[in-house]
Amino acid sequence: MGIVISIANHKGGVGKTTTAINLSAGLALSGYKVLVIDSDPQANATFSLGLGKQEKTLYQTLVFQDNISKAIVQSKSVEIVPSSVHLAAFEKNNDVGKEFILQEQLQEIKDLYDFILIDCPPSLGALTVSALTASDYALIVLQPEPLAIQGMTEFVKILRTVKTRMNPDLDILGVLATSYNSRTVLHRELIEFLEKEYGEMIFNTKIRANINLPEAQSMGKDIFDYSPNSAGAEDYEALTKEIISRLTEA
Amino acid sequence: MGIVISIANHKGGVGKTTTAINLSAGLALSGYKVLVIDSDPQANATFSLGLGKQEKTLYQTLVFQDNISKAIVQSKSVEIVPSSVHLAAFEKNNDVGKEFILQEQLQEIKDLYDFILIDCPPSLGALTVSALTASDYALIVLQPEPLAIQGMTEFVKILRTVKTRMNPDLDILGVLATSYNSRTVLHRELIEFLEKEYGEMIFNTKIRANINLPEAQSMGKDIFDYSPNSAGAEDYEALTKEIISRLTEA
Ligand SMILES: Nc1ncnc2c1ncn2[C@@H]1O[C@H](COP(=O)(O)OP(=O)(O)OP(=O)(O)O)[C@@H](O)[C@H]1O
Ligand SMILES: Nc1ncnc2c1ncn2[C@@H]1O[C@H](COP(=O)(O)OP(=O)(O)OP(=O)(O)O)[C@@H](O)[C@H]1O
Ligand SMILES: [Mg+2]
Ligand SMILES: [Mg+2]
Repeated sequence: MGIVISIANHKGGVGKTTTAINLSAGLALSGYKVLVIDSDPQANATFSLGLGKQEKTLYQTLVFQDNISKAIVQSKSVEIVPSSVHLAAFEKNNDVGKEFILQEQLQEIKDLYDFILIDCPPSLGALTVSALTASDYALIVLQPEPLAIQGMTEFVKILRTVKTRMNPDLDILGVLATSYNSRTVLHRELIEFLEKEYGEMIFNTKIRANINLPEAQSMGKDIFDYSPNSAGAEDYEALTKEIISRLTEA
Repeated sequence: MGIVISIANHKGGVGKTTTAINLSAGLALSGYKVLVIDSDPQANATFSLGLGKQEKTLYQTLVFQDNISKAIVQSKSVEIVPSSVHLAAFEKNNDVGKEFILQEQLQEIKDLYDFILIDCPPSLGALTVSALTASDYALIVLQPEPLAIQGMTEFVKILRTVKTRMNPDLDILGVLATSYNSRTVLHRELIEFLEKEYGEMIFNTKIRANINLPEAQSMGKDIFDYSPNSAGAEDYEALTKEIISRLTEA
């Protein structure tokens, strides 16, 4: 299948990494072969999968154009291209057309996987642009709070620019609301606003605020492994099913 | 007094902007003259103070070296140098020694204010480095969650590098825990860990999770204006007092 999905939003702390980890685990549990690419110098996805500092990472691929397969490691139910703090150098270097390196490298290995999920950093620089250029879909993650929603309009513009200039195949898979607390009026009102403004783009599944999600990260586990009966596991399982049906009906 | 404080952490969504807005309002309420510098292309601080798109912003100052005073506007109880999405260009341009521009510009106006608070983006690029180079203090903000804490060690290294190479006067004012929910075991355990690891650096004040804080942002108001009896107002008032006493005893 080789479907490449960027998990993105330049707003910080909205749940991109939490979604990359748990959606990839959910897809693996449904029998799919999944590769996670940690494209954030913070290396939160790498850490959340229980991996320490790795020697071969996305850094060598993007900055020295090493073959990406050299960096792939197995971690529980998925495979991962880890990140490292050195990856920040990719944002600054002047390598012409560098935003296309990841797309070229993924051509070689795409068909070995059903899904490739790319965890993006909270910025609109070369790392995010390179992920979107390599992707079939962008999955926008946000909290139903004013600052995250305000950032969304800006982010959708970037997606259009990447689609027009660099990757005509890029589509929006959907918009995911996370850390949702249905008991707070603000959250309910902003979800209503999003559903009116963006209609079908908003996933039916909302990821509820659930302390099991950061707890799982502190143990280097995904939510299904750490706490399979939690609201977090229930919601990421529902999201997995909803995404599979969106893609199979597409 | 002219004390310059960067509100920083490369981890996203930890409450940097929420702290920049509400600490500046708290200081203004205590009678101090405060300037906020929105150094994030997301312009969340600008939006949270109820300002729309501004013509003159930090962009012209950092990229074209316009005089920073031209960008200053009054907004309720504080003054602000707004941001704009164009500010992202500063991260990418090759202007030699650009990290020193803000420091030079602030020399001219420092003594017109008691406090200058700089809201930083979730990244370790030129915008954050330029803010730290211009600052007397860094105030590190984080949520008591594993990914935010893991980022802290990396961030403290950056602070040391800036102090050694670019700004020997830079000190850490303290570390602020935000979105704290004392009923969750994970948060209590990580606060204990932080207090053991970093001792006196951790502020006694913790900002509790309180929905009034994002609600205030949706109204373009600070917490004291929007909801003066809320836990959010109480905590930011306590933080203001604690910071003033840390600085007056220093
Ligand atoms: N549904 C949820 N319920 C409770 N906590 C959550 C939820 N989703 C994410 N979190 C927590 O919120 C914090 C931020 O999430 P995460 O790191 O996944 O966001 P991010 O968008 O990847 O951040 P960054 O912009 O820094 O990359 C983490 O500590 C995470 O464990
Ligand atoms: N103590 C708190 N209680 C509840 N919500 C909070 C609290 N502090 C911040 N928030 C909310 O969490 C979200 C993230 O906060 P904020 O934007 O201030 O973080 P940030 O570190 O500036 O993010 P970024 O890295 O994107 O700049 C916002 O919607 C904000 O309203
Ligand atoms: Mg992340
Ligand atoms: Mg911010």
